[in-house]
Amino acid sequence: MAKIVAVANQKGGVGKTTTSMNLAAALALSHKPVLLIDLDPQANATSGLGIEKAAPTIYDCFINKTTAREAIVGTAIPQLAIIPSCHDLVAAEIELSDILNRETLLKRLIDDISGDYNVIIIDCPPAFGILTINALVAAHSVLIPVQCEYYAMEGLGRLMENVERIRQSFNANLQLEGILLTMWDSRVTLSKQVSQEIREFFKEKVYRSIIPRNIALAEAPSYGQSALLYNSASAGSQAYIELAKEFLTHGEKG
Amino acid sequence: MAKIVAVANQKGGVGKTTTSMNLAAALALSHKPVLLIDLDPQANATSGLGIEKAAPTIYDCFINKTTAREAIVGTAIPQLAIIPSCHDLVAAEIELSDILNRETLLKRLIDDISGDYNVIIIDCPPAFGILTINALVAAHSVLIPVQCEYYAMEGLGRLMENVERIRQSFNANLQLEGILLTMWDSRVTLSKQVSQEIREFFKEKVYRSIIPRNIALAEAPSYGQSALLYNSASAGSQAYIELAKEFLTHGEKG
Ligand SMILES: Nc1ncnc2c1ncn2[C@@H]1O[C@H](COP(=O)(O)OP(=O)(O)OP(=O)(O)O)[C@@H](O)[C@H]1O
Ligand SMILES: Nc1ncnc2c1ncn2[C@@H]1O[C@H](COP(=O)(O)OP(=O)(O)OP(=O)(O)O)[C@@H](O)[C@H]1O
Ligand SMILES: [Mg+2]
Ligand SMILES: [Mg+2]
Repeated sequence: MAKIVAVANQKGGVGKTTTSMNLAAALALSHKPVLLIDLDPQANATSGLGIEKAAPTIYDCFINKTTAREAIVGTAIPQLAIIPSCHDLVAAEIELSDILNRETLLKRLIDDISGDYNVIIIDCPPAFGILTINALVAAHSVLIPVQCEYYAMEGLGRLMENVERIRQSFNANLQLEGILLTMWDSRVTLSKQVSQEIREFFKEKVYRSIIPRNIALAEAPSYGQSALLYNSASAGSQAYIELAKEFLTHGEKG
Repeated sequence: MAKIVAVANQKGGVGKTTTSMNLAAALALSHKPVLLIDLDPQANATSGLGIEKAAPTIYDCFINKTTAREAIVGTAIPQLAIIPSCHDLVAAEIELSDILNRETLLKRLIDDISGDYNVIIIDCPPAFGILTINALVAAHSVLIPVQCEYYAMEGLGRLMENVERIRQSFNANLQLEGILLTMWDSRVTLSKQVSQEIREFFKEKVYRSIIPRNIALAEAPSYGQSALLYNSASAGSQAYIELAKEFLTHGEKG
């Protein structure tokens, strides 16, 4: 049975996709079979891994009864597979609104393939709508990337409340995988202030690994590669390799 | 009649809130009465302008028949007022799904107050859902902030298609106010490459003013102020002052 982790935060641009792709790549490169599910209508993880005009996609799984196995495609990394996304998914909020048990669609979809992988990582869109809810219902735990800036920190409390609500109504076992500080810039006081406040409040729930602001992480997607393939020696790639080690040894944080 | 501008981009973290607040502040400081409407359930523009626990909010206008006039509050800048947001708005997608003419709720709300302002700026959430649709239906034009990075550029084509769809179905007069390059870093090749590609493709639709990556813009919200009040001499504030001048002289770009 795979460990299923949702990477979620309703704040936009905090590094959800960058974390999903590069953590998945780092785990796959250490020979663990990993599946990445792109649940964002922007389909950034899909294009970031070099997959163009995929069909079928997660949209077909939700709307056209395509199985997960039919939608899975390989990537440049042997042990990493992905269920791609597409822009049609933006209509999911409306198209799924009157489907019975719409919150458990993804969970049921994953059930028949979860035995094939060690880890399944779900990249979520920047919203707390039906797609993110599906991810949190299907997941064993949630990994929360937080940019070291004011608005991202401010939204963290609210996100934890939403996670608690999912725990009470749909998924009693939902754990916190961990809080990951991203886009850390040691030259910027704000980074230090925010990360200090987050560590003081959330204590050991925060990963020791920190992801620095590093240009290789922003350049890699334009080459359709994870940073680990694009530039494995970069500070960004090394940070995600460290994160993958911590992820494997520590398990859930709360 | 006010000029109504929606600040929108479904890509997260591109500077929608930072642009809404600081453009609104720059216009208000040049003695134009401005209303900012926070349409994001994260309520970043609300807290960024120092407004805590506001009531009523835009949520009450949508759900509890509160008028716009009842929800408007002042800010530290005399000519700048705001209709605040709150987290309950996250449920709007579902609560509004069976209301007749749900796409024109905001337009009808603004009608009775638009005569009081020169400009009304609407900060949108990072999604193309019912809230952003309401903003595009109510607006005369849309201002699109684009971070000088790959994913933000990649999503631009899709956003323009969505704007066109709104034009065809709800708001034939919807113009493009302009495309604004944000978080520009002259030391980073990616910034130059992306901005060059965007200018080549969208030509004069792109503002000449560019917003640099500038720490004052990220620090100001933690003091509950626009950057213009927090540090008016900063490169970030100056860029928004330049943008406001271009906004006032150039009008819509397409
Ligand atoms: N550590 C980093 N250093 C530098 N750039 C980064 C880093 N992490 C992410 N980026 C870049 O910042 C932008 C935002 O990151 P990303 O798209 O992963 O965030 P997201 O949370 O998935 O956004 P969205 O809310 O739109 O889904 C992207 O252009 C990405 O390439
Ligand atoms: N030019 C800039 N220089 C430095 N930091 C910036 C700049 N513009 C915005 N920021 C910071 O980057 C982060 C993202 O900006 P902002 O929240 O305005 O984007 P957004 O598009 O409104 O995000 P969301 O998609 O979550 O609504 C914030 O922490 C903000 O303070
Ligand atoms: Mg993303
Ligand atoms: Mg915002």
